[in-house]
Amino acid sequence: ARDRFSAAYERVNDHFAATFATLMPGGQARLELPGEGSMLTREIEIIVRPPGKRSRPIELLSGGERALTALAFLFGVYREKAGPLCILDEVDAPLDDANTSRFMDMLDALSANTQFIIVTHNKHTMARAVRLVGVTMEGGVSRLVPVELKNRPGQ
Amino acid sequence: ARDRFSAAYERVNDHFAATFATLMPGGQARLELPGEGSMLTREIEIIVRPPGKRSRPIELLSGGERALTALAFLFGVYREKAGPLCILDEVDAPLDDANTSRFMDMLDALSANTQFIIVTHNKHTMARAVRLVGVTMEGGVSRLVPVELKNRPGQ
Amino acid sequence: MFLTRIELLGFKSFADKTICTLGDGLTAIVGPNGCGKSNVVEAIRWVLGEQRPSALRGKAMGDVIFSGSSSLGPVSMAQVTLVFDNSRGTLPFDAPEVSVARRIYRDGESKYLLNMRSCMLREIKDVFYNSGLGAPEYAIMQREAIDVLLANRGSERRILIEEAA
Amino acid sequence: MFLTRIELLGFKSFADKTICTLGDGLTAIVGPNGCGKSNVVEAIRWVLGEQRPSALRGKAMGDVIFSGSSSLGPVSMAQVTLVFDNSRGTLPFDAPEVSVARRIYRDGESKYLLNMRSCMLREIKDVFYNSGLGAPEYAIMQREAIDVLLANRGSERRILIEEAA
Ligand SMILES: Nc1ncnc2c1ncn2[C@@H]1O[C@H](COP(=O)(O)OP(=O)(O)OP(=O)(O)O)[C@@H](O)[C@H]1O
Ligand SMILES: Nc1ncnc2c1ncn2[C@@H]1O[C@H](COP(=O)(O)OP(=O)(O)OP(=O)(O)O)[C@@H](O)[C@H]1O
Ligand SMILES: [Mg+2]
Ligand SMILES: [Mg+2]
Repeated sequence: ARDRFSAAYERVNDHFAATFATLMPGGQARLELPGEGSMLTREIEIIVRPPGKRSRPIELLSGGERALTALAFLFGVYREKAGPLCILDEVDAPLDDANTSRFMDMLDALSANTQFIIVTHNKHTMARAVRLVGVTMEGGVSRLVPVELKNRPGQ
Repeated sequence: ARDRFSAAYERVNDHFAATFATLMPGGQARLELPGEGSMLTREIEIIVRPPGKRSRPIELLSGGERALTALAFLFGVYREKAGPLCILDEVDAPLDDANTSRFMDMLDALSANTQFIIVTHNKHTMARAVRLVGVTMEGGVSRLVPVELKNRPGQ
Repeated sequence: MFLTRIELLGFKSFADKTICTLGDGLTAIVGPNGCGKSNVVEAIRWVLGEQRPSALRGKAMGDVIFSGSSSLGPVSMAQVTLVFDNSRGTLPFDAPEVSVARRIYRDGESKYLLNMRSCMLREIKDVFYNSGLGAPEYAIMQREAIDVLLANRGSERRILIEEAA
Repeated sequence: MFLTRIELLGFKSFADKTICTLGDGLTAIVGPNGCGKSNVVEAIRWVLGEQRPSALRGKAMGDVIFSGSSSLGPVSMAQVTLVFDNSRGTLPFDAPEVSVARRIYRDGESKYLLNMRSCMLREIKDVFYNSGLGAPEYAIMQREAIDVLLANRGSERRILIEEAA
């Protein structure tokens, strides 16, 4: 079990470094296993160095930087073993336009092996969806409605 | 001390109910002090009933409903005693366009007695600011730059 | 395509039977604050086997049952069905679609249904295993989960790597 | 107008002396992720008297001192100044502006300066009290604070009501 974990850990570490560098060009991230003891129980630490900056504890990262780091980790794991279904609920809320665009590019790149569903208020994200599922509430009851995105490129 | 708190609590409760009804038209909110014991130590509970819905524990509220509830509480307190300065950091991130607009209306209403500074990625929020302070980062160092908002109404 | 549709009945704010049709490519779920988008996400999480009410914002699992509004009274049952595409025969069933459902009544435990017939939780887990679906954390990331995933003393990162191992 | 400008030097990512001019009406602080906007908010929080490093995302108070980048080495001091309008004489000083500053060196404690001269923390608190500025929580709400304010066992609501009493 430990060897299987160890092999997966090393590959995920490489994928994580690659996905992070794609989401934050010029930046670097790695996983580390500090301390003693079995690989199966030690803390897995995330080390991040955004572009132009020095590496600091991840608590000091900005809201957007933290969101990108978490997404880079999840997608790093998916590059090792793609989940067939991935639902994201407002993970793009902290992202600026440039990072939203890179995030959406990564969803495209992973879409061959993963069906993505994203809940969002972000018009740029909506514009890149193949289908929009509209939810409305009336008298405290939810229902689904068809949605047309105005000003969609190509429409 | 208890009488002073009790008087302030009652007035804040009324203001909170009013600000909440303004941010979520048709909705209701109140503070309650359940249980026994001194008013100075009991838990202050928030009871919320969004429009069309029944009252439920606030953990079941949506992300946007929770943000509006927290803002309604803060502004309810401000209606009792306005803070001269109020800095809001991305509190509008969970809000849809209609709620963002009501939130900005409330900032306008409170601006006579409070100087507001808001950190935001939201274009609608930016459009209603009197001045924009731009922050950029280069080589890991932050600095301030002047900002022009394109497509600002009236420009 | 993997998940062809989701059917909700009595789950949180979805009092009435609601069918959400999906398909290939990115689907975006949109709507105003409080309309029910995160409830849809939690419905999927619930069928995937989430056992902690707190992960669904509740105190007890019965909190997922529609408990009334200004226009409707409470109902006594919640059911969510996930319908998977099986046109390539990846799942060991002789049918183009496979449906997995979870149901709960106010008084009781969750029931599971495979292609509309009652079954053991273990059979549902087999279907998920065969389709590559791991723990709910593998398939779902909510905004609040970002801090959990990055937390210093967390086991979240290990759980995900173990799922991929 | 209340706060006319903020001056930052060596505070977090603001290595160089930076002056942020404010004025009447709503000011929006904008920019890409990670550029330093929340650092400005934390600078104000710090001068207003925040004593918990965790409220500034740090482990020790020294974490607010610029600790280097790809282009600059670390510095040894951080200082933030808030300049208040006193044209109506609301504060007990014979000057059109009153400045309050907090400074920290790597080895040590915070220093406070009132109108550029070193002073006791108590004198700073008097200025804040006279201008109606309460605890940092009264003047600042960050996105993460929403959950704290709504938490069941929290004392946050009580603190705010007491500030208003
Ligand atoms: N058991 C239940 N019965 C009826 N309604 C419920 C139940 N549980 C939760 N709700 C309602 O569902 C609403 C929350 O919906 P949800 O979290 O899906 O909103 P959302 O679309 O994600 O909004 P946002 O954009 O603000 O995140 C709450 O207003 C709550 O009252
Ligand atoms: N002591 C320090 N010295 C130098 N840089 C620091 C220091 N502390 C924090 N930083 C940097 O400041 C950055 C965070 O800035 P901040 O949180 O203000 O961003 P932001 O503009 O709010 O972004 P977002 O829109 O994503 O919230 C981090 O990248 C971090 O590396
Ligand atoms: Mg939601
Ligand atoms: Mg920020």
